[in-house]
Amino acid sequence: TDEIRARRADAQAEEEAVSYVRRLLQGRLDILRAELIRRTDDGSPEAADLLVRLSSVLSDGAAGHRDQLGARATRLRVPEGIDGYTERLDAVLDASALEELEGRTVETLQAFIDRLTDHEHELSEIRQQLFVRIDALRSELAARYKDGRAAIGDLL
Amino acid sequence: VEREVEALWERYRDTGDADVRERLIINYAPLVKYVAGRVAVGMPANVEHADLVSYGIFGLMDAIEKFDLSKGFKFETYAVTRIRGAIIDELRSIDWVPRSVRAKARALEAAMQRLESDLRRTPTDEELADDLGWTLEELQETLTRVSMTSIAALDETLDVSGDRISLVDTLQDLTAALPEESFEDEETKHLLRETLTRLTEREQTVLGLYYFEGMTLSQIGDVLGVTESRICQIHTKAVLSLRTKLVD
Ligand SMILES: Nc1nc2c(ncn2[C@@H]2O[C@@H]3COP(=O)(O)O[C@H]4[C@@H](O)[C@H](n5cnc6c(=O)[nH]c(N)nc65)O[C@@H]4COP(=O)(O)O[C@H]3[C@H]2O)c(=O)[nH]1
Ligand SMILES: Nc1nc2c(ncn2[C@@H]2O[C@@H]3COP(=O)(O)O[C@H]4[C@@H](O)[C@H](n5cnc6c(=O)[nH]c(N)nc65)O[C@@H]4COP(=O)(O)O[C@H]3[C@H]2O)c(=O)[nH]1
Repeated sequence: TDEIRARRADAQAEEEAVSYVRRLLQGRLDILRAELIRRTDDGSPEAADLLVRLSSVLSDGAAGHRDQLGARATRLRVPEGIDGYTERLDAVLDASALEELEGRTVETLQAFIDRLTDHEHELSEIRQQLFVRIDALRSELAARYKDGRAAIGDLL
Repeated sequence: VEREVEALWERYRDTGDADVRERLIINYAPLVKYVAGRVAVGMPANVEHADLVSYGIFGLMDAIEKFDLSKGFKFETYAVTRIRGAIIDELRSIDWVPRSVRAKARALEAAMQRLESDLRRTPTDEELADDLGWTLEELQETLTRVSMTSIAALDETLDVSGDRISLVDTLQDLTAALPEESFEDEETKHLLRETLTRLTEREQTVLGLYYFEGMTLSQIGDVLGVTESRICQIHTKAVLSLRTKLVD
């Protein structure tokens, strides 16, 4: 049982890192997409203050929301082990590319969006696979807790 | 490419220019997406996600103003703490938990504390309801409404011997598989571990499965063989019970 816990902990540490970088990536992507929409909407690269729209640009749809029963305890910190992922993300598109958006052409924006979208799918795929592994290990642990082969006492 | 943002920080430190500050904000804005997403976990759906993000952005602006490059910390680490703090402070000030519910929770906790010291054990639901002059339904309804599955709910509550400890982080630090830069010191961790052993077996199991094993309440309900509504109440009560013992 300890081995199952250890494997789950490893997978979880990896997932925490991936989910963090994925969210950063999605944020960059959402900002770019919002800029593209704004351009194609009124056709002029007049800067409507991005800061003002930032909160709606970056927020998740209500669909994302899991209720009390489906919620999991989550850590809120910069995870360990993100360096490999952040380096790769910055290589695909560095955050500084977001700074001069009004000056970019629509083609450039679209190119940025495509690059990030591909990388986002990559990360989401890795994340989903980690979920499958973590959830399987947790189900196995749950079964052991249920039939008494494992107890919280082991951890305390 | 690390150079670019560093140069931006230098320029901001030298000039305090609003335009440079705006670039820094946009550069780090995705951090707010991360934090707001995680603060929202386990919270009731009546809280608008876009609002969480906008509180978070104020936290980010604040972090940019206050950050001291020379201190040698990573900005992201500092920013995540400030963003989280800003969102939770704002939630508290807009009463995301209605005042009436909050008052009932306080009365409940006071009753728990009182009965604990009289009975030398965790009071049953019936004992609590009697002491408060509530029906059992009213007690269970309160336990359901005071949801403890969100960081915001736990964060605003713990004040142990003058230190504000984040119960969530400490609980999770206790069983971390990796050595971590813990938010809490060894003493707090030891206190928490020792306090957990004073809970009933069921309370320990619920908290342990949720915080140490990362299971959902629905999974925990299945392990314990209780209904969905009951597991929410049991979890809330276990957290309140832990808290009353901690501040004892
Ligand atoms: N409650 C909850 N559900 C989750 C979570 N992760 C994944 N899902 C569910 O699984 C679906 C597929 O996720 P994906 O493969 O990561 O694929 C995702 C991901 O690649 C991307 N995506 C998701 N959110 C964002 C975002 O905020 N910004 C951007 N730019 N892309 C996003 O769009 C795809 C479709 O997203 P959805 O329609 O939302 O559909 C999501 C969602 O229903 C989670 O942490 N919590
Ligand atoms: N073992 C396991 N863990 C899971 C699963 N789904 C999510 N998680 C983890 O649990 C955290 C909270 O998920 P949430 O409550 O759905 O809360 C999510 C959700 O509300 C939203 N979100 C993230 N990605 C998506 C998405 O693709 N689609 C939608 N609709 N919402 C998303 O952002 C919040 C935070 O996301 P993260 O920082 O990625 O943090 C996620 C992720 O680390 C799963 O099926 N199995």
